[in-house]
Amino acid sequence: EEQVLVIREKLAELYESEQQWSKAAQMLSGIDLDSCMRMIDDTFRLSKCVQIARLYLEDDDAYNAEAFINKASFLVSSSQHEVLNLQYKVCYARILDLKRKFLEAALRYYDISQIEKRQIEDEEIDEEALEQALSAAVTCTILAAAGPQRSRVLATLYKDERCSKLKIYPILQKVYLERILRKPEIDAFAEELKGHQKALLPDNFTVLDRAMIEHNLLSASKLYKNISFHELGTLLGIPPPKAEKIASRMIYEDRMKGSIDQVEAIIHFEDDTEELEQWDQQIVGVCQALNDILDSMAKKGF
Amino acid sequence: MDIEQKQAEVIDHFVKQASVLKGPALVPLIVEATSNPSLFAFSEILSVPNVLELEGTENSVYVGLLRLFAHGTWSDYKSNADRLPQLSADQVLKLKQLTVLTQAETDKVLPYSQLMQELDVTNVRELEDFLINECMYAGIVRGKLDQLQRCFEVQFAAGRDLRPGQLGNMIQTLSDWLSTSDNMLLSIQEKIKWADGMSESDKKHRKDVEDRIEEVKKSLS
Amino acid sequence: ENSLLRQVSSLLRRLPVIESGKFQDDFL
Repeated sequence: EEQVLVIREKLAELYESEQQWSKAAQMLSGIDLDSCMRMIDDTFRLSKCVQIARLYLEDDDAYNAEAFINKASFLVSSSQHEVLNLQYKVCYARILDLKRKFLEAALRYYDISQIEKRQIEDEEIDEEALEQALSAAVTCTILAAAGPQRSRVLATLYKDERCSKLKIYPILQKVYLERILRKPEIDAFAEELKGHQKALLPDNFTVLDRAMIEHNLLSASKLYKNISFHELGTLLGIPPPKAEKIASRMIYEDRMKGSIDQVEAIIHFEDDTEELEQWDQQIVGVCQALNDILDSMAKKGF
Repeated sequence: MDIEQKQAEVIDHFVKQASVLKGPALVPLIVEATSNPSLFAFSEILSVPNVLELEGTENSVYVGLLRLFAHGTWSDYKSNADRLPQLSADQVLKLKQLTVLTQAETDKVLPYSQLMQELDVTNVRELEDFLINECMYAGIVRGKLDQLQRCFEVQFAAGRDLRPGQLGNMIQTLSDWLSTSDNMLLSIQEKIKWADGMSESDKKHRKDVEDRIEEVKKSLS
Repeated sequence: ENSLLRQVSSLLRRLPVIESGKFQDDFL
């Protein structure tokens, strides 16, 4: 088995040098990591699992990469090897990204971007890599399903000063402020995306399309008390029946408050009980505005 | 408060510039001020002596322009277009934004028909896009669009420069608000007193009933 | 103080805080 291991590793190196990533991964995956004939330590097992996952990810093969990352997850908690642990985290984030679990991927990318050390054992962590992780976190958050969970992550990212220096900041700002995104902005954002983030879905929308439509629908819910299907379709740039379908799904999944009147072909964005709650909120707003004026007066010596 | 904070620096800048420029040199400054996307208040600039000195000169139309932007609306401009300079696209946009603020002074619920007439807009989509992009997203107005009732419910609108005679109305409104609040506090105090009284009388009644029950129990045993 | 006056003007315009028909029904 020792000789088989050496041969497989050498062959994998050759495949890697020729950028045949999946073949290299397949070569390494033939190594018996659970053999009872040899003493194999957990660090070695972990390093092989992570290496194979990384190779599969070079070919965007999330399915096979996930199998090895799942094996690695049993070993990583007891691992003291910081470089391997970091590589594991990066692989896991990328797998979630490829599988379109965008919110989870965003949280993991954000976690990686917050690494404070600039040197881990022999590996140097450069600022650009951390910036890329942060940018990936922002991208994934924007692509995630619009709703309260995404809003929380958006708030965290928006308030992180480092994000203001990213190229992607203007769109983050608009998404955080729940503003409607127009076609030129969406097209500019699309240029920064990877293939799987623009993939076509069964309903004939791309991943990006769906994220933008849902975001714009949520933005519209902040601006309108109610809107006709027809006008909503015009606003979102899609046929009215599709606009209705997406709205109904978001309401059903509790990601947007509202109700649909199919007879009048109108979506009402607020619940019936909210009028009095709004009254309370408006009163609070008036009191705060009054306080602000009194503070301004005090500052000016009145 | 936000909009005032944002435009405070801009106002300062233009006031300082206006203080050092004289005569025709003020004209491009006035045009710049009335085109600036962050500025919605002009009385500070209007109060600068150098600007007021333009009255009676060949550039007095620009003082008129500043007054229009301070207090007037798009309809006012159209009625007096022959006596005012031609407006650029940015100035037209700003004047329409200020028109919405003036509309919101008198009514909290603005019908689409009224807004479309005031803003020279021919369809609902165009009106709503204007209200969303140029008013709500600019931070000068907050509210909700109601397509069913075809109106815009205003929750907040930034303040415009005060017109002569408006101060009296404001003071009256403040007085009314104060006296209504005082009356309401008195009502609340009375209600609290009434509730306390009812609670006491309820406790007493409960105790009387319990005492009576005890009496009856004793007499039965 | 024009700035203060504008703020007060804006504040006063917020009263009453809601005027919609739906609110009147709920309030009653």
